[in-house]
Amino acid sequence: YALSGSVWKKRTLTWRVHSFPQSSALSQEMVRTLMHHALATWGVESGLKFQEVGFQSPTEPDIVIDFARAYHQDSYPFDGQGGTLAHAFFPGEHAISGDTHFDDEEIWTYGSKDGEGTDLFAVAVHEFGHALGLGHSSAPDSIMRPFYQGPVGDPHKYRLSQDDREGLQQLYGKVPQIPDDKPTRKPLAPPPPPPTPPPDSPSLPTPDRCEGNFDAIANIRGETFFFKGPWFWRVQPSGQLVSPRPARLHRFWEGLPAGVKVIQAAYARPRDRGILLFSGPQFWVFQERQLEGAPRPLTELGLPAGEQVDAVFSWPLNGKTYLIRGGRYWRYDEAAARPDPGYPRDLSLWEGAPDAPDDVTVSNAGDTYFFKGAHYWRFPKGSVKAESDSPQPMGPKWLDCPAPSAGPRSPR
Amino acid sequence: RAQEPSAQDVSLGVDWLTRYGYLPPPHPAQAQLQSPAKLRDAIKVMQRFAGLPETGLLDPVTMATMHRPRCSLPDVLGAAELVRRRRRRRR
Repeated sequence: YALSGSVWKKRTLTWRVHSFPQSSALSQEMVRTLMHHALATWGVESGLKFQEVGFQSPTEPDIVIDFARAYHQDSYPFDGQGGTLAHAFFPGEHAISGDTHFDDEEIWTYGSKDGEGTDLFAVAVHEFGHALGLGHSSAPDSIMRPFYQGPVGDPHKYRLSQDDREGLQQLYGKVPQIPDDKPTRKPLAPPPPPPTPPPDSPSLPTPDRCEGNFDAIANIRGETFFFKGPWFWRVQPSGQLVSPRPARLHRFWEGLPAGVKVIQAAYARPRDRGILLFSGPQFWVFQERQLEGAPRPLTELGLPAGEQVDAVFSWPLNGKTYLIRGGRYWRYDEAAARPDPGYPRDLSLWEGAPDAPDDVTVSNAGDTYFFKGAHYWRFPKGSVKAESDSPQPMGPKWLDCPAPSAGPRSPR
Repeated sequence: RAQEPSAQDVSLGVDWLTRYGYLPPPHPAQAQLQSPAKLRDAIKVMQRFAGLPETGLLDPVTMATMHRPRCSLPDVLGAAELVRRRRRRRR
């Protein structure tokens, strides 16, 4: 067996079938049942629990299952019938971690006698092995062999090979064996319908990144984070969106109090690589993803008591951090670790900059970007004068969105 | 003597082996030399994953296997821990 090097910290994982095969003979009920049993195959050997959540669930499931065709916005485009059948992403904190994609152009079957089509249960067991952290195996009887080996028989009788069990237990430990405890399996009945959340829990549809109007934007370790409500997107230095689906704010920034609903500004502090998230009159300091200490008042950075910020950025040219509220800004000296005297000043000193920007950040190339609504203003490296063609629409340049003049976005 | 693979088969084979992690991705600046021994070893590992005789050659059955339905993920995960039962058995 092979371990991917990543593993889920928790022992209960949520899942949902987000899209179903378009042309398969399998009903949606049967697809859900097969997924339920494929996950249960790993659960009985590891003590992991899997919970199906419905569409209205307030939390994004850990494992989102899709049937997709060709290029489907990740780095593994499918190739039509045959060839590549499916893939899954290893455990982690990205929105896409754990997600499992099946090629919708395959003929997905269950229990077909003549070997026709591709057995969905067998492939699902394999892919969920990846979603739990296993790589491919060369062991003769392993389900994690890279090539499709045909159906594996009856889902509620199927048991993982020793090689797969050993790999799984490397990741999640052994299941405490109670003497008469045999891995049991419920009869192949459709799983109970996903639990509907209590009526009062808000259903949180994920926001549309192409609308702009972000709460905060920051360049953190070369990646650009776009915060909106309890979500955020990440853009890698290459300009590639990590995932079109946003990640959960509170799941990634460990220790951020649940009461913090909106991040108003963010920046990475040059001197100690701390990451500061601002909300209301306070800010929180993170090292990597862990919160460090208690929230701090904005007065520490030179703002009057009770004041809040719209935008914060650190300018490498002078080592100063700019804290913007409305049409004014304060300045903080990172090296001296104290506010500069003689502030606030008028934001018009940044020629062309919009008042009350959503946030400001400095790109890896050293240019300064003011963001507001669905537009950005670019200040070339070292300049305090916006480029003459500012503002520009931010979607196409930053977030893999169609140009604003284009028609409504193509359906998923 | 096993039939020599055609140039096209070698090219397709190397692409396939690179895609699934058996060979390092090509680097235009280094044009790193792919020694025949490295290519042979990569083919042997692929044949082990596929349950084929480990000849180290791009023979017809190996080429045909590269077209079989499979998972998109690479087989060799770089630095990931790769534990072989054989090593465990020896221990």
